[in-house]
Amino acid sequence: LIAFNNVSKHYQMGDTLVKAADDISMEINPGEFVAIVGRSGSGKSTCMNIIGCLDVPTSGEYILKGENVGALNKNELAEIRNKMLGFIFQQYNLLPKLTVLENVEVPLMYAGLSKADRRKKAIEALDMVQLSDKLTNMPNQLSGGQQQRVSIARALAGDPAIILADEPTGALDSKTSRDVLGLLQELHKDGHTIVLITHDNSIAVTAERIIRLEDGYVIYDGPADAP
Amino acid sequence: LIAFNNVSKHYQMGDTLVKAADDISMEINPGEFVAIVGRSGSGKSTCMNIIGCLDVPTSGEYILKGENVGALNKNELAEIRNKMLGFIFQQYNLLPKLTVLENVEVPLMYAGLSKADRRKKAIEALDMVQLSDKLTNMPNQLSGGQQQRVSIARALAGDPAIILADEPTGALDSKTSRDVLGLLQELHKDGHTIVLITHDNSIAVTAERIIRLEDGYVIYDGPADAP
Ligand SMILES: Nc1ncnc2c1ncn2[C@@H]1O[C@H](COP(=O)(O)OP(=O)(O)OP(=O)(O)O)[C@@H](O)[C@H]1O
Ligand SMILES: Nc1ncnc2c1ncn2[C@@H]1O[C@H](COP(=O)(O)OP(=O)(O)OP(=O)(O)O)[C@@H](O)[C@H]1O
Ligand SMILES: [Mg+2]
Ligand SMILES: [Mg+2]
Repeated sequence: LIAFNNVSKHYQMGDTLVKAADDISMEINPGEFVAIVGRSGSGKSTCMNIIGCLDVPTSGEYILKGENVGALNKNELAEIRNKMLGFIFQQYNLLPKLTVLENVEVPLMYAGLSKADRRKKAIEALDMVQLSDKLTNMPNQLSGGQQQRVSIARALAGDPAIILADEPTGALDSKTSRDVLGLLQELHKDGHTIVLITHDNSIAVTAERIIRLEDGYVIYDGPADAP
Repeated sequence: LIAFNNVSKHYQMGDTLVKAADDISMEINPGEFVAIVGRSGSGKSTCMNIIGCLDVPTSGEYILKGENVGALNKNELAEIRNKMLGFIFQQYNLLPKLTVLENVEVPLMYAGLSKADRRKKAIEALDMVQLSDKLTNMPNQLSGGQQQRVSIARALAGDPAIILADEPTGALDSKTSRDVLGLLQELHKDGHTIVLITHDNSIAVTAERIIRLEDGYVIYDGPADAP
């Protein structure tokens, strides 16, 4: 479903070359639940952004559902991204001029749903993260954890096949975190593919498989419960 | 040192009154290490913003070092805030058009230091959070955890008497988190007053005292190690 072939992402900073991703090869199969872990700055979000079609590798190939993503034109790319992927961003990326409800409805427009259906699905998604009383709020009228939950609702509202979650519980108290992880595990049971970035080991071990990054390359790729 | 007398913060949202802070009274003494905990949306950042002189209560008084903060004029307020307080923001609040180094130097301007001294202190603070190789980066060229560490370096560079930390390790891996908490504990040993918001119980128990909030009011205020 998702494959990296020797993917690298480099940034030239003056006379230093920063290797945010360094020759990464891996495969994720449909229905898998993979945790990506590693130190701050090790390349996790860089990989996630490439998987989510928000960034392009400097070299190597990213294959999504058999298609070489680098060879797709803008429209084909937008089509795939909006239909297959739900992205929970590390920094939430809410649109400041839209209400909470409108923010969640935005990705649903690509699914060809009627206005009434988009509204209904968005309301259900926000209810799932206990924000039913904040539908008309603007993002800057929310606490940090509430903003994170809007980002979660937005990613899940369209029921996408692949869910990319970049530290989805970083701003949440432990009870709310458990609820969100429970949601992701239920979606996994229903056949969704989950790629989860976390720096919390207690969360990483709930995945089936762990990919550990260090300085942009893979230092471990195997079962989550191995020693 | 810090006292709330019946502090409330209300927002009128249509015909609902949201009580972000609800009649909170508490005192924090010099040299204490207090953790503020509670669910997402329970009012932690609201209280922190009032303590940090970034927001004003709707009612009640905030007393800082014997001064009623609400009665101070703008200049007196800026003076107190910049000399006494170091604030690590939940959303980092880095200035996007300044480099990492410049971001950390900004608060030091109020301390009356020479340009050379500001530069030296900023470099030391960034070294403390292992970002010496990112001094000339712009904030949008950093990972989430690196941005959080810049926010930490900026708060600590001027060696302020009171450190306000709003979820300072939310984006950090466990090793980096431990380093940051170790820093805060060392500062506490040196006599600094630390107010730390965290939703991580394992971090809260390292404080001396815990204030637990729910729906804007205090439901527990006592020793961290009580049952
Ligand atoms: N400008 C505003 N207008 C309306 N409501 C607001 C505003 N700012 C905050 N609130 C509300 O006040 C409540 C408390 O917010 P606060 O940011 O203090 O929570 P918190 O405890 O820091 O949460 P988190 O752990 O999610 O960061 C929330 O319900 C929030 O929606
Ligand atoms: N636009 C850019 N220009 C230069 N360097 C960059 C840029 N974007 C990212 N980097 C660097 O690439 C490295 C990896 O960044 P990435 O965001 O993938 O880390 P991460 O593992 O997600 O970290 P965190 O856990 O802190 O979120 C970091 O050292 C970062 O500074
Ligand atoms: Mg990241
Ligand atoms: Mg908060």
